[in-house]
Amino acid sequence: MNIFRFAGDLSHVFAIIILLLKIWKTRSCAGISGKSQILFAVVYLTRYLDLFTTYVSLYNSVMKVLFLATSGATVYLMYVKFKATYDHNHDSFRIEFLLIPCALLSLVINHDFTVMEVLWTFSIYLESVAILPQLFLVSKTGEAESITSHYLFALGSYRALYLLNWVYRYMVESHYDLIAIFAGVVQTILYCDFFYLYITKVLKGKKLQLPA
Amino acid sequence: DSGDDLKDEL
Repeated sequence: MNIFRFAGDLSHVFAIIILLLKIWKTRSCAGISGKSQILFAVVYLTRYLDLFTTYVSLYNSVMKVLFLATSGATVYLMYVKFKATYDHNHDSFRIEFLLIPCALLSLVINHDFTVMEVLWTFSIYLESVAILPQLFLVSKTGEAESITSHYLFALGSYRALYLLNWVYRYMVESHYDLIAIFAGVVQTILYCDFFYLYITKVLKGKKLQLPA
Repeated sequence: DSGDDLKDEL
């Protein structure tokens, strides 16, 4: 564990807490893509199956349970408790366009052709693109509330910090994982446009509004 | 690559 990795994990937890608090406090999930949240739940379910087979550390297990529980709670709040506030007309991204290519790619490019390893690989590929329905929703409505922008910034920062973690691990431990690095780079690139808008608008107190 | 290493990342 190095500082980049820990900061990345904290940023990830922070993002999830911001989102849950936003939904809970405003009693609304307006502006949030339920499809992205479902994809994240699928990501955690397929990646953390090793919770039952491999023990890494207490930290590792606690975080995995936390991600599974909070993503389940987010999906529940969106699709059950505050269903009436869910903006499904704008949340029209077709998730099969992400699920199917990720599934096929994980069958072809993986470290080991076993159920656990293919599911892990699938989760890594899917995570890299899981934010697309959310970004699509923001582009369709043309704006995002500040709290939603903070959520997206924290969520995007997490994988960017993991990239620094991988650079560090490569230099210090000679450890690297090409699948994770490739997907992490793709994931971070998808946020770049948003990062730019966040820094130039949201941090200056303006609402995130896309040019018409 | 070292994909067979223990997956300690999240």
